[in-house]
Amino acid sequence: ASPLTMNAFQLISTSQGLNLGSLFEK
Amino acid sequence: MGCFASKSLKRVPGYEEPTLLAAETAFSVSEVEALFELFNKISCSIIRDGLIHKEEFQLALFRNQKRRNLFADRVFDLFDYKRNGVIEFGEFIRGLSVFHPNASYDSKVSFAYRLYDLRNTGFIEREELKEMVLALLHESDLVLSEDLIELIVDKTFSEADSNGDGKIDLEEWKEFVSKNPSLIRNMTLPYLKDITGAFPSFVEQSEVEESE
Repeated sequence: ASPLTMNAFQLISTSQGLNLGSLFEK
Repeated sequence: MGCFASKSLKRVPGYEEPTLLAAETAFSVSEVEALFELFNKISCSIIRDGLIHKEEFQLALFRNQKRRNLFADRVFDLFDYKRNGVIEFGEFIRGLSVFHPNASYDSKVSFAYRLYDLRNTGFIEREELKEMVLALLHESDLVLSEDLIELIVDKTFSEADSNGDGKIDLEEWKEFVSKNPSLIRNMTLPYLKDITGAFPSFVEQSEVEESE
């Protein structure tokens, strides 16, 4: 989705810093 | 592989018994035990002291210990309940527990709120939201005009700040999330639903130790 169609919180929730799933990747 | 055998982790500062951690989190005892290996691996990746330092957290998240990220910093700070600059084993389990699929909806909403309350004022302020948008754009190599950034922040505030006092309080946040449930989608890690199934090597490890 384009940044322009998202609200600001939807935008920032896509940050890689919030993707804790990567802790579990070997 | 970490630097401590699971048994010697018990001598690491901040160690807590899996039974106690399981009692107060969404994890079972065997799941807490299974997370030993992950904690052990991360906590000994740079400084072999059995505590997760920020550089180790960054390395685990980004494969790069020097990659700073505002949101990773926030997660680290919220996990670091004692505010002593490191994540201990119990803090790691309690922090991850919020991301468990079985953790309460309220705990996820509250965690996200505290995450975005950058300066711990008890509110999400307009400047904080703008700072986070700028951080995300920088991280994503996206360039938007200053006017467009202001527009995005203004529009979000007009939707979320229902009493119009220039800051988002917890009640307004709860209301906003109820209308936009995708906002807390990243507060759930499906991996955590069945750690022992997803990481059979952890199970084998903990079963071996249980049988010793």
